[in-house]
Amino acid sequence: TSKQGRLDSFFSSS
Amino acid sequence: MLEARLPAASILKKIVESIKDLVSQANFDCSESGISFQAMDESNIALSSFLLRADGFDPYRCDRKLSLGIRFATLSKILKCAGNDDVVVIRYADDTDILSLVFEAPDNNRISEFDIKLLDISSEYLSIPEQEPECKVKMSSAEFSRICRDLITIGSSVVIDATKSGVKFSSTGDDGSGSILIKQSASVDGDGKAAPQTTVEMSEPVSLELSLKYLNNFTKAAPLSEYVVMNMTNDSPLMLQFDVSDIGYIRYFLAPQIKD
Repeated sequence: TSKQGRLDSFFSSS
Repeated sequence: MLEARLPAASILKKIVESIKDLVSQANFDCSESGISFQAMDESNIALSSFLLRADGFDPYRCDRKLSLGIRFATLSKILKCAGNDDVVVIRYADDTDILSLVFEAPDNNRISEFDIKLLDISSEYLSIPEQEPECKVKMSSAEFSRICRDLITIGSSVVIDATKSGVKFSSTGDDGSGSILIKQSASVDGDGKAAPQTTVEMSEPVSLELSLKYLNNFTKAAPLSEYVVMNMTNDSPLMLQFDVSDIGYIRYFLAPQIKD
């Protein structure tokens, strides 16, 4: 099984 | 102030149609270099962005940086009032909360003007690292749309496996599974004109599992461009780019599904 990742765990916010 | 004259309304119509179901409202950031936009969907899974360079407009004037908060449902409704071949003039006067859109019919006998109330939106920007992807695939955008449409009948996600020989899209669901392999090609049609082709450039084979619901949403941008470019790196978000003729692009980023 797999779960949906979130973008904020890959890109930093500024 | 901003004054930007776009030769064909169809470009703006297609851009808004390809974003409005992912993002409800966002800032259009205007500067000397052009108009850009970046926004995430509410669940933080997908990011949509576009850039329209100043030289795509004639004329283009923007004397300071502006963030114009737009509700996409409103903009979409108003753009439906423009003919595809109408010229669009986008105007904003400083210190107002109104964006004006003027549509000029090609014969110049019909000029319509609409004002949109702007919103005050505080937006958060993600900084996306500029790195070479492990794999870059360029393929027909119509083919990509067809694959996403076909595979969502099987499952909710697709595994994209890119190797030197081509790209394989596979999906598995409760009732079965399916896969479509697109081979790297450089075909020439009967008239000697280059037909849409698939190219794969890579430093590493890449495998990513991605939500088909989002990918199908992104394919709404396919009418803008004959090709789509997919930048893929293992365990990283997918980047999809559709060029907007030679004046800019729409980019989507999609977080991959991660093994539990």
